[in-house]
Amino acid sequence: SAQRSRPRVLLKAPTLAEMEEMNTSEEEESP
Amino acid sequence: RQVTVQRKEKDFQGMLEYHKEDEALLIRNLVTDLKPQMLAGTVPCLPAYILYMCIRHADYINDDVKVHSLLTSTINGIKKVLKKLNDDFEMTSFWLANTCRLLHCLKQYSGDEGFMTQNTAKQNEHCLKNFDLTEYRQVLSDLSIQIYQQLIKIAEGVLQPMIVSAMLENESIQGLSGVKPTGYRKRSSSMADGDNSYCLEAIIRQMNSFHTVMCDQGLDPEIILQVFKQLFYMINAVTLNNLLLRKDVCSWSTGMQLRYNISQLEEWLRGRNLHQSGAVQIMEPLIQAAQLLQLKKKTPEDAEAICSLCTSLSTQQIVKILNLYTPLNEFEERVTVGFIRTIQAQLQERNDPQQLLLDFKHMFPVLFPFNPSSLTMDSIHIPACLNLEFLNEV
Repeated sequence: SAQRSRPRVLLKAPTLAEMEEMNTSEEEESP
Repeated sequence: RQVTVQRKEKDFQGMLEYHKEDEALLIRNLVTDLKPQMLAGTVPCLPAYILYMCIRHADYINDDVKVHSLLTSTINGIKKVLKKLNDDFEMTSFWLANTCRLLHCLKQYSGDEGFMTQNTAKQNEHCLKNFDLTEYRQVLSDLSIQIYQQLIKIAEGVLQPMIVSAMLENESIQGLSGVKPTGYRKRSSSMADGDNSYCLEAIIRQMNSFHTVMCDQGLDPEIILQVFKQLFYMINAVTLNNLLLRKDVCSWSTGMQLRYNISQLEEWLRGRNLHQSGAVQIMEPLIQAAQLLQLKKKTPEDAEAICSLCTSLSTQQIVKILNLYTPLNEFEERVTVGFIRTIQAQLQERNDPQQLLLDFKHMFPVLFPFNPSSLTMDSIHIPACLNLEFLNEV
């Protein structure tokens, strides 16, 4: 049987819209 | 006794390491400034494989911040390119292929057994060890949908101005112009300037070009099928809508030309192995409209034949075409009011939609079936032209 590795840690991700929002605010902040 | 220790060249394990400060350069060279032409002759979807190998190294060193940062920058980079080049079919298709490939890689190497059934033992060694990227897969799937919609919008924008003249106005069947209804001037209502008319060959050439680009870039075959089903839906809807509004094209001769044009499109689909896309079935209302124009429209038997044939047209559409039908010459009679009433009576039990015209902007939901790759990460070569020499093979 396949050897089971230890459980992987779920990386939380923002949604596509949230990512865009963060990206827009970063662009606005930068001169 | 002397022992010679032979140092073995370290094997490439299919991972790419970079310093965090090089992330912006990586995204610039691999995403935002990349021209798809630079990758001619390399493995299709190379950027996706390189990105996966970078993610894998960040996973290997258990650096969640690096994984987050790389995925976020990649997604924002792709969005930036596509916003800037929002009418570039080649670029949009390229990033659709790569986004889907990256999504497939995150599944294929997730460690989830459901996605590993076709993996080789070597490929199984290349799975992620520390992180579960399920949520990022959702983001990439949403991004793929956005890119697909942009791709369809671009292709429709190119094809739409050609449809009416190519499907309804252009006469490629020899001798057919002699049997056109008299008293109508040739119109080019589809064009802003009346001189631009297209033949069916122009549509086919354009579709050949779309198809070649998508295949060369390694876009999943299932997605290519969905693109053509969608484009054929639009060809069907725009042509049928024009037919339902224009008396001058509701004639026997246009019906004959139209049927011929549709058969040319069917042949093209078969020639490109796209006939299983559902594109032909989507053209059924138009096929039936072409047949309706050619059928006899006089006796109760003719009415019966029309009703049993035109199952993909609504009663309203059938009646409209019959009302608009224009006899070829003085020897052919107009469709009588009585005949139309017979048809209406026969079809009254049908529960047809009320609207006459089709929504030519309707989009079918897209699906991205999992498509694992047989490529192994350690076999991938990074060409010098990508300027990624700061990536270390691990």
